[in-house]
Amino acid sequence: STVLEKSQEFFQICDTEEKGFVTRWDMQRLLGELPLSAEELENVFDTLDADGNGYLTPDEFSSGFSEFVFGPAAASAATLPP
Amino acid sequence: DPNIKGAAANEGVLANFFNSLLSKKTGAP
Repeated sequence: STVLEKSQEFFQICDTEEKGFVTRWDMQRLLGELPLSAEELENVFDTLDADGNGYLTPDEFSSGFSEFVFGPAAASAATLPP
Repeated sequence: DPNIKGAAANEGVLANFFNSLLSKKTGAP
C-alpha cells in the first residue's frame, strides 16, 4: 500500500488541476521542476501511456511506478486479472 | 535488437523520472 500511496502522491504532482488524468502538457509543466529534458518527459509519458490514448490514468501511472520499484515482471503480474 | 535497446532506454528515463519525483518529495537535491 505504501507503493500505491507514493504513486498517488506522484500522480498528484503531475495532475496539479486534479483532473484525474495527466496529459502531455501536464508533463511538460514539470520541465522546470524536475532535472529532465522535454524529450525525456515525452518519453516518460509515452512509456507510461500504455494504451496510447494521450491520457495517463492513475492505474497506468501506478503500473509504471510498480515497474520502477519491483521490476517489469512484478508490474505485469500486478496488472493480470485474478 | 533496437526495440530491446529502446525499452531499456525508456526504463532508464522512467527510473530517472521517479527518482526525481522522490527527490522532490524528500527535498533532496
